[in-house]
Amino acid sequence: LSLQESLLLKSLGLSTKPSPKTPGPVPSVLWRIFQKRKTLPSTNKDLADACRVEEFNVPGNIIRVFADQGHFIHNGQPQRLLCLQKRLYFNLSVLEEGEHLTMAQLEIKFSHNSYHTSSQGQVFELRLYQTSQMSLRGMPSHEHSRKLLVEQSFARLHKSLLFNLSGVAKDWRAYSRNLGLILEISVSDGASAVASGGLQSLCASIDSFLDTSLLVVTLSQQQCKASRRRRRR
Amino acid sequence: RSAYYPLVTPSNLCKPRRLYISFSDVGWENWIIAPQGYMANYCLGECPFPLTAELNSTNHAILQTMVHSLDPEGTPQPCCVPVRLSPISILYYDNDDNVVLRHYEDMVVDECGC
Repeated sequence: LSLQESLLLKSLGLSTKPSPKTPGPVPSVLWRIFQKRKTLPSTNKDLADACRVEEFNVPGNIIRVFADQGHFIHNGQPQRLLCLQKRLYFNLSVLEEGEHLTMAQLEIKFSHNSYHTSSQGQVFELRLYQTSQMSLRGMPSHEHSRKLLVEQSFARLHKSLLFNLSGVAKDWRAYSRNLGLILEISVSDGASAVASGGLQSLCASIDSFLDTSLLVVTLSQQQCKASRRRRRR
Repeated sequence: RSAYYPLVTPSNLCKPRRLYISFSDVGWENWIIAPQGYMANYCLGECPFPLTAELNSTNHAILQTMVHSLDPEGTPQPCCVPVRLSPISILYYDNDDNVVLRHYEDMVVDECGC
């Protein structure tokens, strides 16, 4: 890198020039926020606070969407009513030392809305655990090595479900122990539903499960504090 | 592209001048997703005595131009600097192929002053 380029990168808060290997699509939430800022009328562009993400009403000037790097957990014996068990892992190690995490939101996306499908009204149960201890050979964590974070039922109507995991993500960073999460989705305990269609068919509507991602907002102390100081002066 | 593009009326008074920064010119097009470049502008021009209102001057600048008019060799004219700036947002890939949206403050010169 030429000296100028490395100094310019440094001023942009980047220690090195990124070299993406397999760049993927831009998450729609980021594109929307980018477009909204870009199309602000020039008269109040300078009013836009670059150190606050107004869309989530949190301090921050860096928004990242992490793709899930976990894997499905396949048990030998199908468990009663369980449709899906998946380990979720988001690699937050790219966050720089001087970045303060202010928000983390998990999104579970299904491939389509199911307002009109046969499974309308079928209720599922979702459990999300924080893994506190890695079990051997990636098998499901035992009760004592995971902490229940979310337990809720839902009807598969909406395309995606959102969960606030700010506390968990801050834990991961504070204690440098990011062992991921475990997601379980099962059919709710409606006996008739199981009797009539069979677990297989009811889980089929969950099979359109597309992917999970974690949106993380951080505040660069170096960039936002310095600019505050300059503005005050 | 740092060529000098005067706005509508060529003038040597302190005001913003157009400066377009093209990220592909600096070879960043493979990791910056958007924008491809942006209008950063810069300030250039004189701060002559007397300073008029549209030159966005500080009281000190008014004082300095007066002294400069009396003693041009001893005291320089005030500087022409940015007085109103606005942020830009950049979408880019990091080294782990994550898509990052980052807001940067004070990246566009909207107004200059003495």
